[in-house]
Amino acid sequence: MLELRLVQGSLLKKVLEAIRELVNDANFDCSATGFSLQAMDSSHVALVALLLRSEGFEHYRCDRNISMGMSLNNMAKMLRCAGNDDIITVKGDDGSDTVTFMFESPTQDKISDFEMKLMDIDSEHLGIPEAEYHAIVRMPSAEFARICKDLSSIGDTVVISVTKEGVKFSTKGDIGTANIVCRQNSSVDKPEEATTVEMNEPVSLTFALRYMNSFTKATPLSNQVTISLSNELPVVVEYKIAEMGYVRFYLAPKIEE
Amino acid sequence: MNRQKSILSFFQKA
Repeated sequence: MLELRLVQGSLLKKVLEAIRELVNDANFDCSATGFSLQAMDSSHVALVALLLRSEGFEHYRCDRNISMGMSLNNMAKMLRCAGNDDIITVKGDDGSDTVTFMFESPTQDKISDFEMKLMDIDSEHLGIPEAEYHAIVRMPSAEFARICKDLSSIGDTVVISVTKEGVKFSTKGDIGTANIVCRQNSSVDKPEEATTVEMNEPVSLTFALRYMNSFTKATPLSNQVTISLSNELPVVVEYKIAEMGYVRFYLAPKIEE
Repeated sequence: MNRQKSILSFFQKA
């Protein structure tokens, strides 16, 4: 028996919109810790890890660990039927091949339930080792989204370089080149507008912009994005979900031959 | 040319 009641149902809607471009089908894992997912894109270049901690739900009942395979497109179709202010409850029974999403309007005058078929998904769970990152950049998520979108009209890849000066995003394509430098500005009044750069060692890595742009679908989840970089390791692009957890995207770099 | 690495060359199956 599984019953998860999320008062801020819009969070689940935003989570689905954030990951469904990258991953088609995935197993949602439910345990005492929370509601989580780990999945790779079909080319095994990127990985998404989601955690919604049990404490973030108004009601969280999960009698035993359960894994539910879902088509993210179908799940998004159902969640789009929930209002942005609706309370969403996810219900499942042991051994059932369906999951139910219940939507309650804030005034309780409209209650809907949508039953979705589950699917069997073979997925490999990967161990993600703890890593010391050479550089950690925190910046407004909307700014990062803007940069990825702008650069993808010039080139296909982005070189992200971190130095004492700040973080530089560069691309080149048939029509020319582009460089965008963001400097630290932690003195701004509003913390959500701050850009901070923690650097232990200079880093410069190349990534496919197509994936970066896909990660920025998570922008509505958080005002800030954290980009953790180490030479020749996957970059981690993290969007925190207030008081609940996170969506983390891992992207393997492109290596010079 | 840049070669795209796979995520599987960094993270092992758990």
